[in-house]
Amino acid sequence: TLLPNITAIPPWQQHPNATSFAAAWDAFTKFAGCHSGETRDGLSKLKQYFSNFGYIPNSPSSNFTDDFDDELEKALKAYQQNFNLNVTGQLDDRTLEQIVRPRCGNADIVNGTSSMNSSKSSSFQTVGHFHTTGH
Amino acid sequence: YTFFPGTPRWPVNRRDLTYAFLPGNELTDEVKAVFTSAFQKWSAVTPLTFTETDSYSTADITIGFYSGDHGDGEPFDGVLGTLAHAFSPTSGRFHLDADENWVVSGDVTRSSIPSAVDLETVAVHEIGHLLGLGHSSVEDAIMYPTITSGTRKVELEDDDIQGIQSLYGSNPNYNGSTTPTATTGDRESSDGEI
Repeated sequence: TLLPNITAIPPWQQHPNATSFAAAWDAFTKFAGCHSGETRDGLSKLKQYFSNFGYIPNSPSSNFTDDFDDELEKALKAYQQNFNLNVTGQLDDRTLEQIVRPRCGNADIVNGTSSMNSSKSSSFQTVGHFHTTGH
Repeated sequence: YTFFPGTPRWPVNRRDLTYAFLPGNELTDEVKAVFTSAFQKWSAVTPLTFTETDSYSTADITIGFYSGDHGDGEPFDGVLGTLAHAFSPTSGRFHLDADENWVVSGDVTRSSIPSAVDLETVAVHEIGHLLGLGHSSVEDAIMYPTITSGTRKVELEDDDIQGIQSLYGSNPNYNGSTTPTATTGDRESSDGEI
């Protein structure tokens, strides 16, 4: 839908309660507080989300479970690092708030090649830290 | 800023790029002007130029609105969620989710529609991908992956400018400000001719 002018939108459509959109990822908010070792209905969809954006290596046979396993925790930590969140590995409120935001469909991590913060910090730790400390 | 793996970019002999809109979308001039403005943000800081063409089949960059599964393996998901995606150089494919409530003009921040998305904000971001930039962790950068609906962000930040200029160099007219000094259609060519 192309809205030619924000002021021309009919009043009935502007009322927040009148919209019946189904934001694709709103359901993820029910996982607030979920942590490693738990099993929750629908966690597989969150794993699919992380897979779509490159945080879980994708394979044709990907069949995600509803378990909060090491794979999800690792993905979550990389995501939190990329979005400047506290790296807790848990589905805290701030992380979920970021996850459900509308976004670009391009992956953050492409072909397993880490990008954004999650790669920069690791290269800093293995290379940069030593040299900068020396100087 | 980041790049795609392998750092793909438009080759030296393809820096004057053309773009075309999917004819079936039948976009108005007002909508097309939003994309023109978005391209201008990037041409202001690089030697790249962007010119609209009617020839969809030969354009370097193709822009289209699609719903759901549209054949590239990356289906759209309806209102909000994924808004758009674009391919790395030199694919040139730029797809937007037709199911979004795209705001073409006016102050999107005044909208009380929770799902209103500013078209130019997303266009500027996706053009960054078309030119070779990946996502950035800098929250103010255009290439940050998420946006909050009802917000507008169309000016390139230092992070975006540093990234794109490391791929293509700087526009000779670029003076450190992203405020446009000329329009896309009449600015100097790379060899200095008007």
